[in-house]
Amino acid sequence: IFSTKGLTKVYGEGRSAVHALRGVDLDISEGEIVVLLGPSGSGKSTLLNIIGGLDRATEGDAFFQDQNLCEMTDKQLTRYRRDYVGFVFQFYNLMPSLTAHENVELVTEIARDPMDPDEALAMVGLRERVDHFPAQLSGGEQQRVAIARAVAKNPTVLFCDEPTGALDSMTGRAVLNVLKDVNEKLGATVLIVTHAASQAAMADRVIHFADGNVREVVVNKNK
Amino acid sequence: IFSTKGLTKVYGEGRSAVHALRGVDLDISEGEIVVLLGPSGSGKSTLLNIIGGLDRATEGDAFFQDQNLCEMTDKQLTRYRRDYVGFVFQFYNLMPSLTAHENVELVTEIARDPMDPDEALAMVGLRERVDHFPAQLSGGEQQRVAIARAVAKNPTVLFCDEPTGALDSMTGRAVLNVLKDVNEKLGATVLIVTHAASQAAMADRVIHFADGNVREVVVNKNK
Ligand SMILES: Nc1ncnc2c1ncn2[C@@H]1O[C@H](COP(=O)(O)OP(=O)(O)OP(=O)(O)O)[C@@H](O)[C@H]1O
Ligand SMILES: Nc1ncnc2c1ncn2[C@@H]1O[C@H](COP(=O)(O)OP(=O)(O)OP(=O)(O)O)[C@@H](O)[C@H]1O
Ligand SMILES: [Mg+2]
Ligand SMILES: [Mg+2]
Repeated sequence: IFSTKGLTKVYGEGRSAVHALRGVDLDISEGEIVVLLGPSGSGKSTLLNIIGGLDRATEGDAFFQDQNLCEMTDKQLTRYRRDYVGFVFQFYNLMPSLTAHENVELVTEIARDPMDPDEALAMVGLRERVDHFPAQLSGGEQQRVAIARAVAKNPTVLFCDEPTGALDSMTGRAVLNVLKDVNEKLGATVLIVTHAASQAAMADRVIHFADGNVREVVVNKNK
Repeated sequence: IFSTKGLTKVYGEGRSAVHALRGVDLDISEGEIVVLLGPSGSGKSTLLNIIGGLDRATEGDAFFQDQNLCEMTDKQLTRYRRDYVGFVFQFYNLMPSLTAHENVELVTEIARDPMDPDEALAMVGLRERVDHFPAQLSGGEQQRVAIARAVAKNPTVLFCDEPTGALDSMTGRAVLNVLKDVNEKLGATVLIVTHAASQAAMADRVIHFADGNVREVVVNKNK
């Protein structure tokens, strides 16, 4: 469902240039769960933002089905994101002036086949917090609202940037089970970016990432 | 150096009231490293914000040395924070319009015995990123700027709210070593709030926290 060829991202110029992505080639099959594992600063969020249609590469191609995201206009990228992509951001990006319920509803209102917002919030253990504003939620609760919002959209592809960073192991496992359900029952292709190696267990394949490129790809035989 | 008695924090009223802290009694000795461990939503950030002088309790007392924070005016709390406290926030709270170097310098300029900002940034592996703005930094890099900023102040007490949440295990270990150094070489009392049980190894004592109160306190004999 995804195929990138020589995907490159450079910030700045000359001596202070930062090569965030160095010619990345990778493929993701429809319905797969892929975990992208790598250290801080290795380029994981940059890669996700480009194939999620939120940012543009400096060079290279990124195909979603048979369309090249790198050749799309801003309008086309917006439509791609709206119609196909659920995104859990590393920094949540919740609307501070809306409650948890309203934050999820903002996305389900314009989705083609959404879940009920409160049902998605219940799946991540937030039934008691649906009317709280982000400022009235703990770090881990805010992260879970961001997950509920992406999952409730019932997207074709679900991109998750560090989805359990702020969660204790029990809550983190519950959230990973929600992501697994969305994959198994709704057929979403799931790409999880993380630095936590323990999450590799749920993946069909694990892509090891460092310094802006793929180091190795491991097929998970234990799954 | 800290002693809380019946510390309570309630948000809201009546049926929708949230009891974030339920009469917390705890003591912290000078020069200790204490890890506060608990699940998402258990009240860890709330507790830290109150003894860090950033928020007020609904009931109870919190003594820093012999002064009761719960009886201080806003001005006195501001002076307490400025003179004694280094704080690593769960959401970093960096100034978006300042570079990493300037963010750290903002704090060292008004501190009594600070480190050099770039030295603190080098300690957390960010020598190459001192002139980047927060938006030009990865999640883990932003978290490390927040840590450098708190540590550079050379504070009497260092409060860290989930200091390694966005960091891979290698970078996370490096950061915990920086916190250990600040404790051993500079004598800072360090309170680390986290949901990651692996961090308990570096503590003198581990306070297990759940549902707004202390469950048990474990002295670390292996240290
Ligand atoms: N706008 C920018 N200008 C310059 N450098 C940037 C910019 N954005 C990101 N970078 C750099 O690109 C590199 C990759 O960033 P990215 O956010 O993709 O890393 P990451 O793997 O997600 O890290 P983390 O695990 O810490 O979130 C980092 O070293 C960062 O400093
Ligand atoms: N302003 C507020 N109004 C109402 N409830 C609040 C408010 N701030 C926090 N809470 C609630 O208080 C509880 C404790 O929050 P706190 O942020 O201290 O948890 P935490 O242990 O830090 O969690 P995490 O590990 O997820 O960061 C949470 O259930 C949260 O929903
Ligand atoms: Mg990132
Ligand atoms: Mg918290």
